[in-house]
Amino acid sequence: AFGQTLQFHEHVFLRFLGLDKVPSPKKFQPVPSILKRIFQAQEEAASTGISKDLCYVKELGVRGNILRLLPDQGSFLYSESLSHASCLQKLLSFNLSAIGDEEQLTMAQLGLDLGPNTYYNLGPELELSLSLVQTEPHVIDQATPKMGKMFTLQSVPWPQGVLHFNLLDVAKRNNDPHKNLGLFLEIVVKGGRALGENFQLEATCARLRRSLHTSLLVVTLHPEQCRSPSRKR
Amino acid sequence: RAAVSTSKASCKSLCHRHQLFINFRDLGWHKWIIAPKGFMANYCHGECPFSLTISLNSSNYAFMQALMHSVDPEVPQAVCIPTKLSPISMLYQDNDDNVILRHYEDMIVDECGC
Repeated sequence: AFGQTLQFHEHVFLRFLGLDKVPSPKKFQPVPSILKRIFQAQEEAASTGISKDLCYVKELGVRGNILRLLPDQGSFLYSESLSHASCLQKLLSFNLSAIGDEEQLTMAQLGLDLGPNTYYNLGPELELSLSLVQTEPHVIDQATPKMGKMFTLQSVPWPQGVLHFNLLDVAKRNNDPHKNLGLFLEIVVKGGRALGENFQLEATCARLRRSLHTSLLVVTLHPEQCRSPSRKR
Repeated sequence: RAAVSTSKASCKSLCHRHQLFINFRDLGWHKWIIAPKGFMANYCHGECPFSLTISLNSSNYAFMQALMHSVDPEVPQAVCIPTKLSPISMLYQDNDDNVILRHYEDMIVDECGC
């Protein structure tokens, strides 16, 4: 009986933490540097007794008290039918279901880490484009991609290093029933030159596919936990 | 001498902050909380006698309750509770492999009162 009471109390507290049950992650994810920095700044402020507005993320310049780094669950597209000028095609898929209905989205930033800058020697031959996919990613047939409606969000010539895209409006408008945000990322060779014509370019594209790391940083504000001081109990 | 030692003993039992370290490993939460490993949460415990309600960081209500207790023992004594709390930040991982940083208010007891 004591164990059951303990479990009940634990469950209630976990709900307060915004969790349905005790998480059991299969493996620990690396903690992104931005979250580490914010956490350390908070710990420092606490140790010095400085009171800090917990509902404002100074490091990101937005209101919010919950920061999530969502891993990309999408996959690369490989197909004979893909454009021969395509260096990389990837479907990005982010599960936004962990965000509670009561939470207000204040930031959604896509981070694309393309690895070390390897394009300096190549010149401005590549172009990155990011599109919104309005269909469920698991429906996509990898052999013959049918991605429904696509809306180009941004195009970046000569992409390199770490790129950030503001997807706040896109995430806010996302009305997918499964709360999945689907994006299509493509890096193409400018001018439509075939990859096979340039061995160096082909090797760079292969390296790019290996080193690409994508994630979505989402900041939300829980109104009940971020009340104005006058309304606090 | 006897009076002094009695007074010391009762001082110990008066409402004040006690140290309490919450170790997430003890709760089995270390499997999903990345940081911190634990924190000094503290707790409040002790008596709130009427004679000391003013000096024990008491609310007006505690004073009135203590006063009523002295008149009518059916009314319970004023209780020792946190009067100032501070937040902590927690970095953890959920079942969807999301890494989450969240701030939680009122997790550390800084001060106690009646």
